[in-house]
Amino acid sequence: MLEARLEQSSVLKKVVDAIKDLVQDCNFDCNDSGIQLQAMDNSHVALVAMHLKTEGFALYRCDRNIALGINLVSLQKVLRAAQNEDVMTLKAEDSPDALSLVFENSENDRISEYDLKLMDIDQEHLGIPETEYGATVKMPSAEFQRICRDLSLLSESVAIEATKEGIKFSCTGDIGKGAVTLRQNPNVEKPELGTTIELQEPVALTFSLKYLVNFCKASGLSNTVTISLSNEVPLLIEYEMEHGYVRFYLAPKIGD
Amino acid sequence: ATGQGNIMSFFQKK
Repeated sequence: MLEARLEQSSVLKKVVDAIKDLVQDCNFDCNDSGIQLQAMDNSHVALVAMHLKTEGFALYRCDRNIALGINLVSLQKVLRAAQNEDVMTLKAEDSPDALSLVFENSENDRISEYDLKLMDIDQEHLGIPETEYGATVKMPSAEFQRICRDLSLLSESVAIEATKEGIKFSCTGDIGKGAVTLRQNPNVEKPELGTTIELQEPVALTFSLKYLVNFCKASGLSNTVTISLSNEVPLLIEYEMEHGYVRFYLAPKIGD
Repeated sequence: ATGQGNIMSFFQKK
């Protein structure tokens, strides 16, 4: 059986907020390394991979591998009943038809108990190869979100170019064009506010802004985001948590 | 015009 306790409900709430617009139904795979999820969007353009590691749980017990088939819209309805600071306990049997969720406030005088019906989801898992990326950029997640939102008002797609000068996001649309260039600028006192660029080779790729704006819904998970790019391979956008991550992969646009 | 790539052409099924 599974028994997993999070000190703060906000962790799972933020994870679900981050991915619910990309995927609807997905398996939460529970095993002795924690809770993992891998799912593609309907059009097979993007893939999300999430891992909440056991170290992030106040209590974690999972004797066997258990797949929790969850509709994320339904899960979000239940999670709405949890306050951010509530302790959350997830419980499921070995072959569960429901997931039990218990939310307790810090004063220990309120206990909320919910059951979420589970589904059978036949999900394909993709092997993600180890990749040496041509460029890896670490920057404030809020800044990346702002750039994607601003450019999405002008165009459907964005060109991302990483060179030794910096990383440039540019787009062209019906009303005009726009570009934002970030130069390497490490912040010694507050590293989370700085931008660092590791460059092996120059990279230039084009991506759909609709997806990037969607990924930015994970900004609440981390102050920083890591963007990894190589020519002609999917973009990797990673939000690292204290004990886990949410990673998004996005297939580039092709041809010209 | 540009087309949208498919993630499954980069990552193989396990």
